[in-house]
Formats: sequence, C-alpha cells, structure tokens
Amino acid sequence: ASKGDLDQLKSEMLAQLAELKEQLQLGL
Amino acid sequence: SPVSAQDATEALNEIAKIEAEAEKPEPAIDTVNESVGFLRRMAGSIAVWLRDRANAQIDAAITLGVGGGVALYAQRLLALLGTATESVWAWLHALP
Repeated sequence: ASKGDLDQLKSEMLAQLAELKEQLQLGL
Repeated sequence: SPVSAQDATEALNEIAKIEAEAEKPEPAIDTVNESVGFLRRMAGSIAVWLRDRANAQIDAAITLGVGGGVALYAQRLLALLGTATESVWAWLHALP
C-alpha cells in the first residue's frame, strides 16, 4: 500500500475506534 | 448487562494500545493482533448474549419496554466492534 493509502486506512481505523470507545464509555 | 464494567474498561485499554501502536513508525503487529483478539472475543460474547435474549420471556419484557434499551445498546456495540476490528485488520494488512 502507498503511504497515502496507509494514512487513509489509519485515519479510518482511528475514527472507528473513537466511536467504539464512546459507546463503551456510555456503558460504564 | 451485555458487557461488564471490567470488560468495558479492558476493551478501552486494548483500544488505547492499538492507538499507541498506530502512532509508532513500526507498529508491533503482535500487540495489535492481541488487542483485536480481545475485541473480537467481546463481540462474540455480546452476540451470544443477544441470542440468549431471544426467548419468549425476555422478548415479552422488551415489548413492554423493559430492557429494550440495553438490547439496543448491545446491538450498537456489536456493530461497532465489527466495523472497528475490520478497520484495524485492513490497516494491519496494509502495513509494509
């Protein structure tokens, strides 16, 4: 993968993880 | 509850590990894999919890509005665990 692709995948991953964290925190 | 406070806290810790690895020039793939494994196991537990709720008594309670919010929370959490773990794998597989 090119650096651009990798950066894009990383940024999508971090966005998904942030959403997941938010949902987990709601349950605490 | 579909997820204990302990498991939710552990999941947040595992997410923090993935985020930390993502910022490193050479992420530790094993560490990320272990963290994703925890999230996948949590998704499996939630899926079982949701399936177990599909008995007549609990369905009746949901119809009456008792516990419906928790089931919706579990469904949303399960969906997010699925998309988040897939996105981690996509990133892992693209690493040089």
